[in-house]
Amino acid sequence: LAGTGGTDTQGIGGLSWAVHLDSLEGEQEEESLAQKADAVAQAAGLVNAGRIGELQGHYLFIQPVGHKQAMEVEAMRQQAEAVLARHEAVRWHSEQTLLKRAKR
Amino acid sequence: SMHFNDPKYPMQWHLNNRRSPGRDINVTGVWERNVTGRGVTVVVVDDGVEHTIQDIAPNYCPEGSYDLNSNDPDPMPHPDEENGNHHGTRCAGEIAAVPNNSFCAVGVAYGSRIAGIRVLDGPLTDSMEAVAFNKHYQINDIYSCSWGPDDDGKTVDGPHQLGKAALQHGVIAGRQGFGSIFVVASGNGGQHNDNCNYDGYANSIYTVTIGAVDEEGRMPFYAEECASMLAVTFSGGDKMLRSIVTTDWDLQKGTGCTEGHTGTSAAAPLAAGMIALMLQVRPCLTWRDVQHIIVFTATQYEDRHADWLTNEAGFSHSHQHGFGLLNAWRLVNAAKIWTSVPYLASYVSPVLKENKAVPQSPHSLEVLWNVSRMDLEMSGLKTLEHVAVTVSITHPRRGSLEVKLFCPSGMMSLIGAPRSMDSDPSGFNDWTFSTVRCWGERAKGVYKLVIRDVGNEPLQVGILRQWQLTLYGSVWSPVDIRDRQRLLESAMSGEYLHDDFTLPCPPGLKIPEEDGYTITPNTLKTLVLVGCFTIFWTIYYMLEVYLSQRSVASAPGCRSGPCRWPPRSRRSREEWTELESVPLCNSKDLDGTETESGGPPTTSGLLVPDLLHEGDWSPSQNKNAPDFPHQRPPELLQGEEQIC
Repeated sequence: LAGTGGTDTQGIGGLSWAVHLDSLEGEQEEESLAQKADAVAQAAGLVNAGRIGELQGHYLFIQPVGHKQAMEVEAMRQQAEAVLARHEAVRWHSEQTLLKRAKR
Repeated sequence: SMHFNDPKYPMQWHLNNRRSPGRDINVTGVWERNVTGRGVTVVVVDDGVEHTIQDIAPNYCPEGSYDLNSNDPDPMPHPDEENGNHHGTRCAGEIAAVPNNSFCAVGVAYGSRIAGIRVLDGPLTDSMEAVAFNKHYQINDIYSCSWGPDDDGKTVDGPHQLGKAALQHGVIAGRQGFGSIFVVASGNGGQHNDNCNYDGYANSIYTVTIGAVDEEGRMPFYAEECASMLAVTFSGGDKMLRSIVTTDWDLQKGTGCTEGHTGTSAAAPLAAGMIALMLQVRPCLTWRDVQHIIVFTATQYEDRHADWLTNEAGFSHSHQHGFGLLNAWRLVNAAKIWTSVPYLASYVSPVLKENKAVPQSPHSLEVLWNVSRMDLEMSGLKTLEHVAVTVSITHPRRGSLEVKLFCPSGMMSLIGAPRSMDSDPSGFNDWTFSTVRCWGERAKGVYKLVIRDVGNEPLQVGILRQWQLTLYGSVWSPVDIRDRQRLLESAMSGEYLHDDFTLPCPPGLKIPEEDGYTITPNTLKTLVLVGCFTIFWTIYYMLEVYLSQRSVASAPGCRSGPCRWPPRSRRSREEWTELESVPLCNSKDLDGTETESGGPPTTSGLLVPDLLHEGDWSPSQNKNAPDFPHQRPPELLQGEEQIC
């Protein structure tokens, strides 16, 4: 999904996190960062939707497809938060919430 | 001398005000010198752009467009019940409506290309904003954003972590390294006493914040005051005054043209259009050059309520009008001769822990911070551009707080204006205010923050927890600033505004984008289907040729010597279809004689006997048959000797 506007699918709803991964010195290679993102997403029970626009090392993780009960969603949120908070490759993460914007 | 056959052009007073000469953006002289925005791409980040409309289509730039709400490359707006998704198309029309097409209106930069990023018509998150601000940022030069947090007089919001990172990345790496130009509307919260310093997009140093004035040059009822506003341009006012005429969508109740575009929404695209004119004459202007040129050329004008204050560098700023009215002639002539401002220097003070009470008015809490020569030695910062203050203040009613900043020159900025509708009990938590009012002044000296409680509830106590000062500027000295002011004034005659005079431009950087112009999933599926069909057909056709060749080789006439092909009569050459192969099937005439061929075998065409008539047989009756309408199925040859 990376580089194919994957992150743009995120607006459909469901849980999602923005994650900034630590990239080791010289690990600029997009490929290895993307693989690391896949691994971290999987560990958190999420799906890596790809890099966020042009922001190096920033990835969007989204909830796997399929309708879930409220209880399951809450459990998924807590699991993801716990994993992302502890994971050493994750420098920063933030659950994505809806922004309220107005036309002027 | 500029005449257009667009029916509504005479009503576009913001372009050429015949009723009140001078009350327009002064652009016709620029057009006369062939400066129309050619080579520049402006993208409207909004609820979509109806690019099929006659006034937009010829200037539309699909490569710079995207639809983030539906995740496809086409930003066409979706019709909705409230007839509301016309906003982006109206803004696009202001920028680049096509002239002389006998339709509606003319854009400020009618020679530029216009793109659309649809992002406001659906759920919006921080990550989507970040994608929008850098979408196709090597193609799009200017991002016009006529939206922001609610202007309800009680919201404090702006770009979140990713949005901020994208704005910063845009000015560093966008537009081949010269920096994307982000133009934002300052807000329509005037009736709620709102202030654009509570809007993180408007007070960001990376954005050009534009306010509005009405046709009489006054602050409209909806406009907001703001210390971080750079300049203003025209828009609609109250009911008695004219609004902006521009292209409209033609969906729902839309007619393709409107006379009612107003608000700071209408002002920001006009500024984006004028910046496009600047970039045509000087493509290598950086994002800071553009801001400097606006500060140097905006015009102060008579408005008793405006409370103009002239700073130490000679720039006059008003909380209502910024540095004044944008003037296309002055902007473009300044851009033509502008040499780039030195690198961005900055200074960040330590986090200053205070934990002091905020007294009730008329008393106030004053805290100071001295920036010494030593502090600035590392960065070389001498004169100021933006000044930002990040504060944490606890207070039971946020709107009762008033925060002022005094620069070393004594120039005052009302950065935190009281807001009667803001009763939020959480106060300010690391909120960053900013001001441009000290632009060009010396950076060294004592900065003073004055905070007081203007609320009328007696026992409420606000606490200033901590604050931090950030200065942005350059190594330019005050003398450099004055020299540049003089140089620009000398250029206002227009003597440099012709093609023979061009300053050298450094080459931009080659920066790859995340995804260039990608093929959509649907297109990919179609290509795969067509590919499969082609492969299947090729294999079938080769098999057919192979089998028919083998059956001919094993025919009686072939065993003892060279095969003799049936002759091709002259008539057959015109009627039968020539296909690139050996004959499919060799049919004898009804009386059993094989037609003799005198000439050499031709491999140039497949001889398809013209035996079928309309309706005799159709391909669908034979599932394996290829799709040849004139070919006769084997079973129909029962009565004849079957050669295949």
